Amino acid sequence: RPPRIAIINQKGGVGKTTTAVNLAHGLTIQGKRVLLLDLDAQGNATTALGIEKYTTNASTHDFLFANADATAFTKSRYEGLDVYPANVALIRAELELLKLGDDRDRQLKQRLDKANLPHDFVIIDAPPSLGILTLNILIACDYVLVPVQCEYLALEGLTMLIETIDEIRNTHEVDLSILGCLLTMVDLRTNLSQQIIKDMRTHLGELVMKTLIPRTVRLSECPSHGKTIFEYERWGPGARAYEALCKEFLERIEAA
Amino acid sequence: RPPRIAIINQKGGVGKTTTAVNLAHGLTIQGKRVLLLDLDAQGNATTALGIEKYTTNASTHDFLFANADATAFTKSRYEGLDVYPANVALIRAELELLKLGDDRDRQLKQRLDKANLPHDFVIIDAPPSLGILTLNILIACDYVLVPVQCEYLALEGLTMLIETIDEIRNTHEVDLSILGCLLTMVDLRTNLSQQIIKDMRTHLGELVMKTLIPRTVRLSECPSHGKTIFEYERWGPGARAYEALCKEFLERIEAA
Ligand SMILES: Nc1ncnc2c1ncn2[C@@H]1O[C@H](COP(=O)(O)OP(=O)(O)OP(=O)(O)O)[C@@H](O)[C@H]1O
Ligand SMILES: Nc1ncnc2c1ncn2[C@@H]1O[C@H](COP(=O)(O)OP(=O)(O)OP(=O)(O)O)[C@@H](O)[C@H]1O
Ligand SMILES: [Mg+2]
Ligand SMILES: [Mg+2]
Repeated sequence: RPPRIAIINQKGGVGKTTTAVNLAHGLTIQGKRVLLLDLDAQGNATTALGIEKYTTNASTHDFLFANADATAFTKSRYEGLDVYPANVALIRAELELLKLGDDRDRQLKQRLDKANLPHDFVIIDAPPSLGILTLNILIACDYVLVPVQCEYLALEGLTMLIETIDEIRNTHEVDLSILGCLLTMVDLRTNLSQQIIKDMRTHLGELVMKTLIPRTVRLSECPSHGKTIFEYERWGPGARAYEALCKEFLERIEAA
Repeated sequence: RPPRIAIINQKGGVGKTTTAVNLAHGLTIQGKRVLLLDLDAQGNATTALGIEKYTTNASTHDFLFANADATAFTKSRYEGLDVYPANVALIRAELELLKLGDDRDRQLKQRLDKANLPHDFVIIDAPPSLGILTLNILIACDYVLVPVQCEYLALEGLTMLIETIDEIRNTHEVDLSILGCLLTMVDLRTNLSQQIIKDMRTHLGELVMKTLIPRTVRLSECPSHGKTIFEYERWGPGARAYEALCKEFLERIEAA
């Protein structure tokens, strides 16, 4: 079955959605087939790909609660990239999961395990929290990619997140590993960024991806056009960085 | 009793903590006494004020679940600014609230209503979600201040948030109103920022605060020193903007 990768960080605004969308599209340019699940009720990944949130197509909420056939995903306008869009029903998902009883932590895993998907990778965009929905995502996935904004407050929660992932691996007996921490919105002109990169590499070593994603206005503009960076500014610094990320991602998956 | 103001937005990384901390300190410079409640398990507001998260002092978790006397807050090093710090126990708060039965939505309100506080204002920093803890915060408060990052993806969830606030006012019969939406990380050099300011003022009119908070490196640096912007760079653009916010905040409260 295709490897499943969760894009996770409970710190908000660190580039989870931007990474999920551009990694997913970037991998299709490398010839892979990708299914993107938007499991954040805000539906930013759905919008960033130019997909209508209020379509009648099956949403991630439908997929999660078994109201949709596993292959009822929406085709994005990029060849090889399919999406389960988010909609507001996801706001209730946390309460609905809590009512499920014993298997409430493994609902997403069970749904994905039953699905016979034609994809090479499944990528999941998560909300900025560590609630029962994020727990479902972590238990369902093989790898975690953690975007870390190159800012002081974003470093703070990182240890908490890594400890939470370790705890989940032990108590829920799942084979979950951190593929890497990706530094985002990096501005090499500031001392703060340089200091944070140094601190990260000292404390986390190989876990820190070599690829650095620069802060660029184009990356913050492209969602308003419903385009990924590869369509919006194919050869700019943002697309080149996400292309480098795709290559490093494939190397790390192959080596795992 | 002192008015209670929630700093809320389920979109992550939009400047909730930066606003909560600098507004709270700025108000004490205007001669007010302020209590800041850090209700985000990440504890960013606690750290940004240079307060140890692992102190033995009463935390917001203790305050919320009645294990602490209402006046067991920690004095920050700024005259007139008191804090209930966050700690990791807050991660469990959502599950603990859900187990409380009928009054689970009003736990924070009941605790604050019983407290005899010597402050002029209570400011609450919320996590980036719309779960039961955020619901508790909204039901307990009189006003909501919504920081909105000057980016496209941050606009998306705003309608959802405003609808959620309306719904809470109606179903829970509370007197909650939006004090204003504050545009943060504004970079007037980009078309995106200018477009967003225009869109916001067209759709939301007077709800949009006149004060604009500029993106400045100093504002992202000061939390790493445990200082507010008023101590870190007293007369820079960040401190001047937050000072203007304090004045506009007091005008809006008086006019309400
Ligand atoms: N490298 C970058 N350069 C400039 N802007 C960026 C970059 N990456 C992300 N952004 C912008 O920063 C904001 C936050 O990014 P994004 O929404 O992807 O973060 P997130 O972690 O998914 O947020 P949330 O926690 O709300 O889900 C967005 O407006 C996005 O367009
Ligand atoms: N005006 C500003 N200029 C530059 N950087 C800023 C500004 N406001 C906030 N920041 C930085 O942007 C990041 C996000 O801000 P902050 O943590 O306050 O947002 P938040 O909404 O509280 O995030 P979360 O959703 O995780 O609680 C932080 O690293 C902060 O230091
Ligand atoms: Mg996101
Ligand atoms: Mg915060």
